[in-house]
Amino acid sequence: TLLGIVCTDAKITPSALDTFLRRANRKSFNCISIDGDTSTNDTVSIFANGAAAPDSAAPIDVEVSDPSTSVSPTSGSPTRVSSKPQRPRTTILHPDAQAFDIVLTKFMQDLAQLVVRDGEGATKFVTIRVRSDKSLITAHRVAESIAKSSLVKTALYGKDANWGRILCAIGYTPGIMDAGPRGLSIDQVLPERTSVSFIPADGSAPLHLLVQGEPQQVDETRAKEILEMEDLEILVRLEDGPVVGEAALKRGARVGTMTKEAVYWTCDLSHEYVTINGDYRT
Amino acid sequence: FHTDLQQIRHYSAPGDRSIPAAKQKYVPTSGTYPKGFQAGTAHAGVKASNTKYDDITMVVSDRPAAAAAVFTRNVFKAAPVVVSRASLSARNRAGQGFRGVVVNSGCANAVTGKVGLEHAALMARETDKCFDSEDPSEPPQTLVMSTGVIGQILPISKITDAIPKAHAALGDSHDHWLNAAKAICTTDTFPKLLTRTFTLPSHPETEYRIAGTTKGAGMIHPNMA
Repeated sequence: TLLGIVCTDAKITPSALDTFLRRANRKSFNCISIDGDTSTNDTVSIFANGAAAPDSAAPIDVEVSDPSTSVSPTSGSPTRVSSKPQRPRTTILHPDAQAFDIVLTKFMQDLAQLVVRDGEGATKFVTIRVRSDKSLITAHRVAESIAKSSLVKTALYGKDANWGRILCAIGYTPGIMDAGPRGLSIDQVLPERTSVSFIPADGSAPLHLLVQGEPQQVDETRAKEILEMEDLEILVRLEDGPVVGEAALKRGARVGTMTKEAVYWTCDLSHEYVTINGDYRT
Repeated sequence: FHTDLQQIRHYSAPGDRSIPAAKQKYVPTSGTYPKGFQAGTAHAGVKASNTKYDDITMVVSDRPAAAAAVFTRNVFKAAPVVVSRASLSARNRAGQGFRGVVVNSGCANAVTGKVGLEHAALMARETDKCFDSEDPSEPPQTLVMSTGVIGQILPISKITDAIPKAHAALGDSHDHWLNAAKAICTTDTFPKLLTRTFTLPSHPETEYRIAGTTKGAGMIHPNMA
């Protein structure tokens, strides 16, 4: 089970605090996995008592905008654009709110990473970074799929540069494997457009394992050196944007994309995990 | 088949809860803690085998504080999740603040039916009493968390006996916070505690503080909202 308690002496409205926590959680605790099991008790709470704020300071707040209305560019008056009920969108505009948003997200990421470093039986801290041309959701799901793979995690424990298992985990990501005409539009993740590299924690040159579907000549000695380190990053490049043919390019088709990046943190899976959990209840 | 019972290894946490040498670097030796917050711990012996270590933790504010939380999306939400979520919803709707949180380790109070809900609510009420502000007609101003074994009933009297002791032990030193971080642990090998200071653009001369503790080592794949 994951539990977390965060306290600050800044002055923040309850609704803003809720927004900050949910935003930070999406980029921190919801991006870690040790064993793929979601607990019945996971809770992270945050408290803000304003004790350090000057008396004159207004509480940090965020603005909530209603997406069902928009401001007409001509008249300036709100116009209803959709009858469908939609969730209100929160816009963080105030500089104090922006600053706290950044502080809390980084703080919660640091806390979440401590949990991964203490994974039961873990010997490695693994960052999985996935870049997609199309969708943050795609990138997040692929990262999650890799982070949950027992075979990827045992290979990391055994210091085996088994990139085939990483590809396998990408391939069965929900939404990729199941993509159909009405499924998620992430069906352009193709083996021949996928690349995988190990990024060493010491800042030395990356080890490319697969480049656009083509396996690279892997220096096993170098791979072993990288996998001996406690910290390791796996970089996956999906290149899943639209395929633009030469003819389309001549017609002026745009190929530029905004890369979306998701990061997940996980650990390896060792014998010790089984030992700890084989008799946890008793 | 050849069955070899020697292959079965049993786990036993270090008796002295010593921190592995490789993990020492993650445990802070000092910190800058937010004003108005205190942490306290006490021993309840929630897990019968724990005869020594604190397993009740309280983190409180000296004044009503804004509060928020994210909870597991697992359908089988534990009793403290259900109770805390209801308290947050009710008090925030009414514009009421919170005083803090009480946590027990050793038993998750999950899949424990109605009695589990009663126990979680009682933990919150008993903590409220420490602030001399218990009002049964109002939702509790304390959030509740539990962690440990699923499917076992909380030894609630041990916990309610320990809550005033945890309150009496409140303090704002680094050791108080570190003890709180230790007391929420289960199979964790080291306490997880961080502090930071920051400023805000509107009052750059004012230093604000943020502190946090977390626990978790197994059954970790959070999906909270």
